Amino acid sequence: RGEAETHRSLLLSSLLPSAACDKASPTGLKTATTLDLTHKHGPCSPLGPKSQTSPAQILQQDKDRVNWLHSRLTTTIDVERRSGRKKRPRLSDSAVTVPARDGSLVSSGNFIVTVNLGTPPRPLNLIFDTGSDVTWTQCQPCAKFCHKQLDPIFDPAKSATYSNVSCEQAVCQRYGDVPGVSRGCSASTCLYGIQYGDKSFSVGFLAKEKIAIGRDSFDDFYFGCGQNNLGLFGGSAGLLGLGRDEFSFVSQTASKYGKFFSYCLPSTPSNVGKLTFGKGGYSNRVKFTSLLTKPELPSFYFVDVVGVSVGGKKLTIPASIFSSAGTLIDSGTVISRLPPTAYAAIRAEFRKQMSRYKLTEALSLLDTCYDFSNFTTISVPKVSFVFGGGVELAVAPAGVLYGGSKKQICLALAGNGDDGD
Amino acid sequence: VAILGNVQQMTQDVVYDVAGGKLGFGSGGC
Repeated sequence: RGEAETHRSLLLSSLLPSAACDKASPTGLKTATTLDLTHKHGPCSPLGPKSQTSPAQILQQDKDRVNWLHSRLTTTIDVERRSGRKKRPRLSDSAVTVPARDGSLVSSGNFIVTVNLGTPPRPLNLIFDTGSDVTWTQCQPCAKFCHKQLDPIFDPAKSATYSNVSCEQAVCQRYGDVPGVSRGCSASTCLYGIQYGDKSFSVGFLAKEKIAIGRDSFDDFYFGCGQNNLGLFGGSAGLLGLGRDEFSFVSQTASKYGKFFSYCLPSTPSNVGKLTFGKGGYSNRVKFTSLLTKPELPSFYFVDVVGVSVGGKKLTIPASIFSSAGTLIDSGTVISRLPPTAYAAIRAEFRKQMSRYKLTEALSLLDTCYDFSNFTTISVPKVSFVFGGGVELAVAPAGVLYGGSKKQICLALAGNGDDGD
Repeated sequence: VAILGNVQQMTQDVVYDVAGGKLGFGSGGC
C-alpha cells in the first residue's frame, strides 16, 4: 500500500510508440475555440509518417532548442552592453549584431495545430510554440526558399484579405522590437527576419491577413509571409507564436480571449491533445501558481519552482538553487533542464528507488537509462514539481521516462551546465 | 535558466491566465 502512494506501476508498452492513432482522446470537449493538438511525429499527425524521427535525433534537436533559448538571454545582454540601452538589430545588420550560435528553434518534440488563413480560408498546420512570438507561414512565390510542407503553400495573390505592411507604418517599426526579430525594408515593403541560430530562420514580408481558429476569425492579424525559410520544420507550414509579445497570437487575439489559453499535450504520439483559447475547457482540478516575468526575457513564461519530490520523498534542495536563474515553461523543449544541483539530487534518489532495475548506457543527454528487456510491467517513483503557493505538478508516468525501446528507457530529465544558467 | 519541457507537461491541463498573472496545472487533462 505504501508503494502505491509513492510509485506507479505501468505497462512498458504504454511508453513506446504505437503505429495507430487513437483519435478518441479529448474530441468530446471540442468547442469553437478548441483545436486538436498532435505530436509532429506520431501517427495522429496530419504531416504523416514521413516526418518520424528517432529518440536520439529528437534529443539532439532538443539540445539545439535549449542552446537557442539560453542564447536569447546572452544575445539580449550583448546588445544592451554595446548600445548602453535595449536595442534590436535591423535586418540589414543582423549578421553582425546577432551572434551565430548552434541551435534551431524547431526541435522534433513539437506539436501541431491547424489554423485557417486568408479569404477563402486555407488550412495550415503550424507548430504551436509558447517559446516564441512570431506567427509565420511559408508564402508563394517562395522567392528564395521554401521547405517541403504538407499543406499547399499559402498564396497571398489568391486571398481577398491579404495586404503587405509598408515601411512607413508604425507597426513595421514596432515589429522590429519583437524579441529575436529583425526588420528591414524593400521597395517600401516591411520585411521581417527571425533567426533562431545557425540553421533555422524565416525571412519575408510582414503582412496583415484574416486568420481563423475553429469558428472564430480575426481580421488584420499580423504575421510573417515567409519567402526564405530554412530549418527543421518537418513538413509543417510554419509557426504559431504563443509568447507574450504584443504580436504573438495570444496578444493579437486578446480582445476576444483575454490572453487566456490552455492546452493538454497527449501522453504519446498516438493520442490527440487540445489547445483552447479563452476560459473553459479544462478540469476543475487545476490549481494556479504565479506567472512570472523576467525583463531581459520578456517573451517567456516564467514559473516559481520551489522543490521536487521523488517517490514521495521531498528532496533537500535550497530554494535559491531554483530562484537564482529562474525557470521558464516551454512547449517546444522536450526534456526539462534543471539546475545541476537539483538534477543531481533527483537522479541520486531516482536511481536509489529504481535499484532493482539494470542501468544501461546513456541516451544522448539522458544519463539514467534502464534495460527493461525482461519486463512487461515496471514500478516507477512518482515525480512532482512544487511551485510557489504549494501548487504541485505530479508528472504523468509518460513524463518520467523517455525512450524508444525496452532496452533503453531513461529518466526524462537533464541538468543545465551551471546552477546560474 | 531552467526549463520545464513538454514531456513533463504531458496529460496535464496547463492553463495560462496571462492577464491575471497565473499559471495552472491539473492532472488528467487528456
